[in-house]
Amino acid sequence: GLAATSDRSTIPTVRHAIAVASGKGGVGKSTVSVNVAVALAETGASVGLLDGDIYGPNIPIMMGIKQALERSETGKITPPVQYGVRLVSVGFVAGESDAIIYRGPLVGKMIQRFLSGVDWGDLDYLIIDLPPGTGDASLTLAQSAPLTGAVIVTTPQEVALADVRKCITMFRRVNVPILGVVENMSYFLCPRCGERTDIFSHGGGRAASEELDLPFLGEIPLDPRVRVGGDEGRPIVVANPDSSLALA
Amino acid sequence: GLAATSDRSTIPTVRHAIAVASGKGGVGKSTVSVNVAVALAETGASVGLLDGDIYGPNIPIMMGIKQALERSETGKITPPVQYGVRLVSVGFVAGESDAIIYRGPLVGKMIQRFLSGVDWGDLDYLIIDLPPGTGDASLTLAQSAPLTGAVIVTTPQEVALADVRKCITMFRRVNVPILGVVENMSYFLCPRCGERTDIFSHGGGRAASEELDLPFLGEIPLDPRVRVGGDEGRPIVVANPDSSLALA
Ligand SMILES: Nc1ncnc2c1ncn2[C@@H]1O[C@H](COP(=O)(O)OP(=O)(O)O)[C@@H](O)[C@H]1O
Ligand SMILES: Nc1ncnc2c1ncn2[C@@H]1O[C@H](COP(=O)(O)OP(=O)(O)O)[C@@H](O)[C@H]1O
Ligand SMILES: [Zn+2]
Repeated sequence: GLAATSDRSTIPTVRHAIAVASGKGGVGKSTVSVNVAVALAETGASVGLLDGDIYGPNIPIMMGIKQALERSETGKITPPVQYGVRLVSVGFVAGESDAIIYRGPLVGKMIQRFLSGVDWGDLDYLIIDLPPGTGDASLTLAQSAPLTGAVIVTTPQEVALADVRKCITMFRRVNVPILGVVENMSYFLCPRCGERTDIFSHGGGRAASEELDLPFLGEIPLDPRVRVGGDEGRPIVVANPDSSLALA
Repeated sequence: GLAATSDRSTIPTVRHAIAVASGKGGVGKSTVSVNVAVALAETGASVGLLDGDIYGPNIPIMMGIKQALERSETGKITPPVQYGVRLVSVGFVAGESDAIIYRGPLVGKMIQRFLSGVDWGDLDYLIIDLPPGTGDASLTLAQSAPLTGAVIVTTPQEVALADVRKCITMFRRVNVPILGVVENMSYFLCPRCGERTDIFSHGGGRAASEELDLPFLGEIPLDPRVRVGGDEGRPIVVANPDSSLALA
């Protein structure tokens, strides 16, 4: 597989490892990671999802799974499977109020454990949800995994350009190609009258991708069903397969 | 003043230093800091605003001010004034892509510089915008300043309870009383037909404040004028004094 040729071949059985990043928190990075992973699994691919967001490991909630880690006889962690996706999260390891313990060197060790200490099996895709921002936690994670590429999630505000640029700087440092930019919370359509409101502006993500010569992967509108899916642990691609969000 | 009696009296001339915190990014913490500071200044109080959000110092943009720091003859920094508020930001010091350099010990030194190295003058209020989350950067800042109290900003999702609880854990460590909880992005009213949609759910912040026995300071709806104000550097209390947001 891809990883075997690079000196970072900690996961030889994974064909494509894709990081999902954002310049700051609260833009929908974890929501996009979960829905991309589940959508890929629904096409028949074998998919893993690593929740590396040490500041707010919400992926277990969004996937509707509360699970302590189990070990196989090899001593490796056996990831639980939900919606066809093998899942491991820092949330399985840390307690709710442990957020403060994550300092630089610990992050690196923990990620190595999740990459080489988990029995992922043969995977077509491993989606890695990075911590928000471009600080040392994200950098450490991006350096530890043999990444095929990265997807940047942004909201539509004009300031999005600065956020996307920061992510590019970080990925250039570790020679990871950028697969594209997703603009989330792009607009809102009133459920009663259809009026469109650009609550968080519109188009900043597309403009950033054009200015920085990156592929634009699409817009996702603000939609209460997305948030409900996250709260109830049923990702939107599972709950509403036909919705335009699922196709994004 | 209050600070003079505690051993942390790095700012003897400030009557009340108030931290604004959030469990995660993107919930509107900086927006609330800016609007609280400007609203207090409009009542005639003397107000300072310290942007300590090292991961995303957006306050200069939200206050419409791009300013390098000037020094007085005493060698202290003279904070520029905008909308009646004296303002200092880590954004004045760091370049756009410098986000990565902030590691634990550096944060503490920088904050000390902003607290004792700035010529704040006599202030009724100093509003301190903390970094998002409860990691070591927020903890360091909360420890360095002689805080009267802290305001927690959250969004309405059910997961808000976990975020507010994390903030309480952090402030308890440094003996800082919590003044209350603000729920932002509480609901959306369609500008054409008035239909209300709880895009990010509703009431999680109020429920958290009741469960944790904290004062509930109010709801702020999702409103494009808030975002426009942030993008254009004209805080909503300045742009639309009568709006319900200004009164929150
Ligand atoms: N397009 C959307 N429409 C409505 N709510 C959304 C959308 N994208 C994300 N959300 C909600 O916004 C909140 C933050 O999303 P999350 O994925 O946790 O952001 P991040 O990982 O960037 O911090 C969650 O409650 C999620 O359900
Ligand atoms: N009530 C609101 N309605 C509409 N937009 C808002 C509201 N509160 C914040 N915003 C916008 O959301 C974005 C994030 O807000 P910000 O204050 O930067 O969050 P934080 O400081 O928590 O990261 C900004 O573009 C801001 O203008
Ligand atoms: Zn309507």
